Amino acid sequence: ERVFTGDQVIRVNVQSEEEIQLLRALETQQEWELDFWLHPVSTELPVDIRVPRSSLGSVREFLRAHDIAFTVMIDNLQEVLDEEKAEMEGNQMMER
Amino acid sequence: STRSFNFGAYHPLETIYSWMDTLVAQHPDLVTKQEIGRSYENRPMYALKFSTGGNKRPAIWIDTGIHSREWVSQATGVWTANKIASDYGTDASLTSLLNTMDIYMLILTNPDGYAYTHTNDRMWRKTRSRTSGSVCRGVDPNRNWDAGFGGPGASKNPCSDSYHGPSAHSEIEVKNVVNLIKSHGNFKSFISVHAYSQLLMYPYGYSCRSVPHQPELDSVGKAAVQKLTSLYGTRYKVGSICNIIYQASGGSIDWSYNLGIKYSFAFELRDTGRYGFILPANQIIPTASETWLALKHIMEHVRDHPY
Repeated sequence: ERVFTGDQVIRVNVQSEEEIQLLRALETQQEWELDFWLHPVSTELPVDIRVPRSSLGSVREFLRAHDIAFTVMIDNLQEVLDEEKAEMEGNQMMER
Repeated sequence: STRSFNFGAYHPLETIYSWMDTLVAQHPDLVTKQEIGRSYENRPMYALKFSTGGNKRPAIWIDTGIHSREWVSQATGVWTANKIASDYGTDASLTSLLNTMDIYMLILTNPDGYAYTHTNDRMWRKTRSRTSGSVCRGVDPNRNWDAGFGGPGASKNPCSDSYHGPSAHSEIEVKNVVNLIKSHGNFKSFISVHAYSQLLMYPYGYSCRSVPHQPELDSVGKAAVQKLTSLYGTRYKVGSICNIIYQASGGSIDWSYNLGIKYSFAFELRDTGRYGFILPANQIIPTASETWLALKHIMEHVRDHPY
């Protein structure tokens, strides 16, 4: 089973069309294996990106270099997935 | 029985399929389970049909879970199916609707992908088909419909999460739905449920020009969202796919609209907070409950505006 230990989901509340273009450029970049949960579309909607642990440094550097503010929505994705799985298993036990 | 089934929890495919049998057993005069075909990995695809009789009555289509990782959409489908079955006979508006129309619900529209999110990769979105010449698997089933297929907003890279596939309707999961809709021939509404970002959208996705029925779809969508927001204050935006998010070709509701199914809509359900696709299970029932108010409004409009 694939694990996401240390992966983070970051949220960017884009402030300008320029930031949208910069994030779109990020979308086309394959090397960092970014998983866009919400795509850069407009300043009306946030952009959510799952960043593999191995790419965190590079992505933070990119955003900082372009002065794009972001927050960490999920600090360690695997922790949240483990909680979800434990709850599901607990429910199944109860149902049985 | 469905009374003990926990609608406020996420369940694996097998549990949902066995729950379907329970629902049918509990409501034999209303609900039937139809196998509309098999998936790439040969899993059955079951549509629940809610009908009080007649043959090929005007019908409403609702699908959930076409993108497998959007778990709150499948969970909302389960809750909604139970709501329709439970409220028939007591809710006057729903009863009058089902006395003249049928409702078809496909809860696990991407069964292979859904099973894969439980066993291998919780973040999986696509089908699990193999692409010759590539190590990557899967096609984005919502870029595979014959509507602007292969156009902007879909990728030709098999490793991309928005890969459109080798050809329109190449994915058997999509083909199974296309075949049912076409052979039935009397669907009046096509509603596809996704997650997340609180949007209610109508065609087109593959082009930003307005559809002929845009004013009506927009006003129905806005009124439906008003009902939804009235429950918990969840805020939605309404608009065409292309204008409100981005150009996306090969989408299901563009295909259904171009087939003549005027009332074609796509929901993007919650996350209202900071969980994304990992929406906590305790938000399933609130999400399904508020969505029901919007769904019901749309279905009532379809009932009252035959065409």
